Amino acid sequence: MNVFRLVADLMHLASILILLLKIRKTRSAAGISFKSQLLYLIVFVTRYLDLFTHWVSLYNTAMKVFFIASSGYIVYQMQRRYRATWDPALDTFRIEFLLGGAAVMSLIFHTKFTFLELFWTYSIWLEAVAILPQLFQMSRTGEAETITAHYLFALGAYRGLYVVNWIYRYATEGYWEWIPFLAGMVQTVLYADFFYVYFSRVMRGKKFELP
Amino acid sequence: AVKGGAHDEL
Repeated sequence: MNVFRLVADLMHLASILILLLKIRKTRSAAGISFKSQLLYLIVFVTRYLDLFTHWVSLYNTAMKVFFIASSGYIVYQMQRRYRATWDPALDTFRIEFLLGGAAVMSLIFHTKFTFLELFWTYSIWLEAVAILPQLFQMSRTGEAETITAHYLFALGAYRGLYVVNWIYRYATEGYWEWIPFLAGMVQTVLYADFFYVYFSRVMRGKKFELP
Repeated sequence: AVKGGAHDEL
């Protein structure tokens, strides 16, 4: 554990708490892409399949349980109590391509051809692009609530800081893996436009609006 | 899956 990874995990934790707060406070999931939330649920379930077979630490297990449970809760609540508050007509990204593309990528690029390893790799590739339906929806509407922008910033910072963690680990431990590094870079590049607007507008107290 | 590797991260 190093400071980059710790802050990354805390940002991830914060992002979900901010999202839950947004939904509760505004009593609405407006502006949130259901498809992205569904993809994150698939990401965490497929990545943490080793939850009961591979013990790392109490911290690791507690975080895994929280990420699976909270993403499941959000998907469930968006289909139930908050079903009428968001508009599926705005959430039109074709996630079949992301699900299929991540499957192809994990079949080509993986370290071992085993059940757990393939699902782990699938989750890594899928996570890289899981934000696309959300970004696509925002590019259509051209704006986002400030609290939603904070949620997305914390979520993007999580994977961005993991990339820094891997570079740091290579420098200090000689530890290196290409797959999570490349996937983290892809996600961070996809986020570039969002980060630019976030830093230039939201951090200065303005509304998140695309130019 | 290397012990202490990316599989042990989140």
